[in-house]
Order: sequence, then structure tokens, then C-alpha cells
Amino acid sequence: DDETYLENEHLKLRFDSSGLLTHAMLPDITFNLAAQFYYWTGCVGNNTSPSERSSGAYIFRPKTTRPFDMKYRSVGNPKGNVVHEMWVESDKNVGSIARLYNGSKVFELDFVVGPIDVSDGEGKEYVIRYETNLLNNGIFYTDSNGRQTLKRVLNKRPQWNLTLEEPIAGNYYPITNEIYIEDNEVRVSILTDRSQGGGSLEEGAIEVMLHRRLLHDDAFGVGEALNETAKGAGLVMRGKHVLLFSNASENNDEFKAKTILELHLPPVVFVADAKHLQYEEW
Amino acid sequence: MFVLNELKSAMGMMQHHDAVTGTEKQHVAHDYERILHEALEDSSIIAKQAFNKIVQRDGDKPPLFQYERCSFNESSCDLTERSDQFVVTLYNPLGWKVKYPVRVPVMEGTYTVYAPNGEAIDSQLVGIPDFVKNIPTRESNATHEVVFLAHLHPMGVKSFYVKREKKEKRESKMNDYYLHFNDYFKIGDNAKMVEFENNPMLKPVFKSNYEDNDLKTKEPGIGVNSEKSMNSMKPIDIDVLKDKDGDNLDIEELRRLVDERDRATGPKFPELSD
Repeated sequence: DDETYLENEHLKLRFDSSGLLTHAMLPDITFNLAAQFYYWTGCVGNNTSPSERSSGAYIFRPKTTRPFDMKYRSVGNPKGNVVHEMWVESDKNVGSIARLYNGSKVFELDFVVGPIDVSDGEGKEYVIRYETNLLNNGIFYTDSNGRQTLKRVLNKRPQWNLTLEEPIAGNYYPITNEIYIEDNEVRVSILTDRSQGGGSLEEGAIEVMLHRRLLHDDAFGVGEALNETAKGAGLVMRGKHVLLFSNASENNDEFKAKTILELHLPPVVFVADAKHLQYEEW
Repeated sequence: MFVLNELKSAMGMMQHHDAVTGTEKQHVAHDYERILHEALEDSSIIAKQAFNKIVQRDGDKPPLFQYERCSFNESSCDLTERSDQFVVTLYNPLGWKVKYPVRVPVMEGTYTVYAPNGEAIDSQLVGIPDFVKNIPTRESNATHEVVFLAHLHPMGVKSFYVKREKKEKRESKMNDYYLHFNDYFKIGDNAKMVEFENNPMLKPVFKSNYEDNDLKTKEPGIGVNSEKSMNSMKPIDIDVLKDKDGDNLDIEELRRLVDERDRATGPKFPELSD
């Protein structure tokens, strides 16, 4: 078999032989959905000139106009009565776990990114791209200030005519809780577990920045490159995105708001040894 | 209040724009980390004391539980991975019911999870992928996670008892039938069913609202399929199943018919589009 499915009563997801997501199926809608990791290489600039600063802690300034991709392989597909998972790892220190819990209306992507290898002298910025066949006409929505969701249009600003010298970074916006795109039929929302940056650089795609390791300071004040290590290796980040699919006409704001709060305020979990406490006594 | 104020103070410091965005110098980042970690460690004593009060332990006796927090973000927990039986206590800080998937790092084995009412609940032992096990800073022997779904009340506390069984290993414990994408209704006492137009055999009597519990049944579901939206599919309480001619339909007959159809055609899903 060269395809695998994760499914519950609300949702079905198709994965190809390398473990990559290809389709999402709701009971009445099927659409293409891929979740792939890429990396941008950081620009090395001339910090004495404001328009030529390096990519650093304050600014995202990629060197290329297309990100670099990775090779993937499926490394596991546990299935049971509580959760179905698909494990995928790449050749560039990225691992992801797609999870669908029994009864859940949302789909969860848990990722482990890093340590980022900079032995080639290149600083790198890792992103995830959700690629769909939705026709969003360059329109996407972000809740940049955490209070209201604003409409964003690729290569446009509502107040003035825009010519972007940096087409990638110039279309990145802050994401506090969510970013979404939609067409006439479907809305695809990505809920983040922390504030991140992202945009919709290509038709039907959502891109979110996950992890960065850069070798040059950007001259905005920190005075250090964004190059943190632990135990001699670059940092590893582990995070989670929750993907929520809905009909474009459907008002699911309350469900989404609750899901966001559940993501940010999960139950506090404590564990205690019970070696002197038998089940019957408990 | 002393330890709580320490945490409040640390959280205040973390509102600084450099702490929020990560534009602080590295030695400042380490200092922030130290301040926040110490404040969290110290203030967790409040939760530990509160939980032991809930289990009504006399003040002069040692606490029943020495609660610990684990590093779930790297799937490690020193306590659960070496213990054969432990208690997992959860506090839901939100003002509504939540269904939270709990993932507890453990060694490989067979585990049973007991809900607060003493009943064993569904749990699953899931391996930890190598890309998590190999995180350079991870110091853990845990190879698996016990996963179960905790239903928590608004701002409620619940404890679950997890016990490692001394039996042959098994990947999962199945207590309930798991409903699949194409199983939308159950047959049994107070049967509930989801209407689907393309099955002329079923005729609803009256409607009711969906409940999560309806989707989980101990009765084997019958494979049916609908290409209608889940939202437009209303669950229906049925007193009697009727066929297209209005005659009462025997449940076993319905089960046989649908099974026969599924065997002939296989489960039906929406067509994939390229």
C-alpha cells in the first residue's frame, strides 16, 4: 500500500508513501492539503547601510526568493482507539507527528525542528507551508494584535500603492493565534501554540515561521547573532499547530475561539507516585 | 502569597518586549529562564498543597502525593517512567468543559488507566519517535506515551490512576467500539441515528441535538455513508425504524442489508480530486 489514512468520524486525511499529507476529506468536501517544511537562508548584509542589514533577531530577510525543500520519509504510523498518528522525518533535522484524536474535529501537527545545521556557514530559517488548492486570490487573514483579525492581501497595503523590494519578508505578518485562508467552499485555519510570523506567499498556501538560527547580527540593537546553542548543538524547538477546516459559509467563531484558548491554556498536569497506594485504596 | 508574588513578579518581567520577542542578549535570555523556572518551581507548592487538601489528608500526616510536573514538551518524566503505578491530576483553568488528550511518558508495557469513578477507560500506548528521543537536551528513558482522553469540568480537578500491568504487552486497550468516518449512527436502546438521504431504507421519527457521547457506542456501528456535510446531518432519535414502504424494519435485517452492501462495494468516501 502506498497511501495511508488517518480518520475519525469528522475528518479523513490521506498521506502518500513518504508520509506526506496530500488530501483532507470532510464529509462533503475534499481538497488538496500538503504540510511541508522548507528553509530560507538568511541574508548577510552590510550593517552600516540600513537597507542592507542581515537577517537577524529583529528582521527576517531571506537571501533567495524561493525556499529550499527537504526529503521526507515515513517512520511510523501508530493507530489505536484513542489516536491515529503519522510520523515523518526529513533529512534536515525536522520531524513531525500528524495526530487525529478519536472524536476530535481538529487535526494536530506536532513538530520537532532542529538542531539547525549551520556548518555550511549559512544561517537558516525553517518554515512550514500548508499548500492547498483553495483559490484565495492572495487574501489571507491574521490576528496580528491578538484582538482582531485583519484582512491581508499579497503585495498590497490598504492605505497606499505598494512596491515591495522584499517580496517575501514584505508579505509576512505577525500571527498571535491564527492565520487563515478561504475560498467559496472551505476555510483552512492554522492555530498556533505561540506567536509566530507568516503569510500566504503563493495561491492556496499558508506559510508559518517555526525556528531560526542565524550567524549575523541585524544591527537593530541586540548586538548578537540569533545563534543559541544547548549542549553544543543548536536549539531544538517543539511546537504544535492545530488545523481547523470549516465550510466558508459556516460561522464557527465560537468553536475556534474556544479551541484557541484550549491551546493556550491547557490543563495543568501533575503526576504523583502511587507506589504505596493500591488502586482499591485510591 | 509570598511564592505567588514571586511568580507574578516573574510574569511581569516577561512582558518586556525583548522577553516577548526573543531580542534579548543571550545572557539575559538565560537569566529570564532562571527567574521563570524558579518562580514556577516555588509556586507549584500551592498546587501540591491544594491537591492534598482535596484528598483530605490530616495535617500531621505526610502528604499523600508528592506531585511533580514533567517535561511533556520533550516527552520526558522521571517519575512516570520509573513508576509502576502513579496518579495523574489535571486542573482545567477554563470555564467550560474540555476533552484533553493526556500523554504520559512511560517505559514500554501494558497500562490501565482508571477514571475518578474507578472504571478503566480507553487508553493507548504510543511509541515516541526517534526524532523526539534524540533531542540533544532530553534526559529520559521513556520509550512510549500512555495516551488517554480526559473529560474535565469547567475549572475542575480530576485524578486518574495509571497502573502498569504485569501481563504480556499489548498496544492498546479497547473498551468501546471506535466509530469510523463512515459510521454515523448506532443501534440499541434509545437508539440515535443520523439521517442520510441516500439511504431510502430509513425513515426518521423525530430529531434531537448531537452530543459527543453519541459518537461513541458499545454497539458496533453499521457502515453507512453520506456525502452530505456533517453540519447538515441532524441526529435523529428513532422509536422505530421503518422501511421505504413505511413498514417496521427489523434491526438485524438492517444490519444484514448494510453489511451486505459494504461487503459488495466497500466503504464509500468522497472522490479524490487531483
